[in-house]
Amino acid sequence: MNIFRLLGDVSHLLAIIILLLKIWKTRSCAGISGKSQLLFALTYTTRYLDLVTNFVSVYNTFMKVVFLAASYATIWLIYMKFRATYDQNHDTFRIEFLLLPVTILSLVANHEFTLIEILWTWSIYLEAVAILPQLFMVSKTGEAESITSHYLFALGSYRGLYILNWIYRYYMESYYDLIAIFAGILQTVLYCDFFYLYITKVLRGQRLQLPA
Amino acid sequence: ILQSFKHDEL
Repeated sequence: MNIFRLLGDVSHLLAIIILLLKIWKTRSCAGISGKSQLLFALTYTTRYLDLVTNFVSVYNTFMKVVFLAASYATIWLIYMKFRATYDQNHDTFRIEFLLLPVTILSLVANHEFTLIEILWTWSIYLEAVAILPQLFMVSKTGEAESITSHYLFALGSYRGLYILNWIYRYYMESYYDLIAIFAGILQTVLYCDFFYLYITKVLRGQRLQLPA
Repeated sequence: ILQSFKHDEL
């Protein structure tokens, strides 16, 4: 554990809590992509299967359980409790265009051809692109509420901080995982355009509105 | 690279 990873995890946790609280407090999931949240739930489910096979640390187990629970709670809020507020007409990204390449890539580029390892790899590749339906929704409606943009900023910062963690681990522990690094860089790059808008608009008190 | 399943990150 180093400071970059800890900050990354905190940022990830913050993002998930911001989203849950936003939906709960406003009693609405308007502007939130249910598809992205489904992809994140799939990501955590396939990645954290090792919860039942091997123990890493109390911290590790605790965070995994929180991420899983929060993710399923979010799905429940969007698709069950506040279903009437779900903006289905704007959540039109075709996720099969993500699932197909992610599945093929995980079968081809993995560390070991075993079920648990392939599911881990699948989750890493899927996480990298899971935010696309959400970003697509923001670009389609041309705007995002500021609380939604805080969520996206925290979520994007998480993988960015993980990159610093990987650089640190490479030098300090001679540890590196090319699959995680490749997918993590892709994931962070996907947020770049959003980061630019967040810093130039939201932080200056303006609404996140895309140029027409 | 990784011999068995031992990913320690989230």
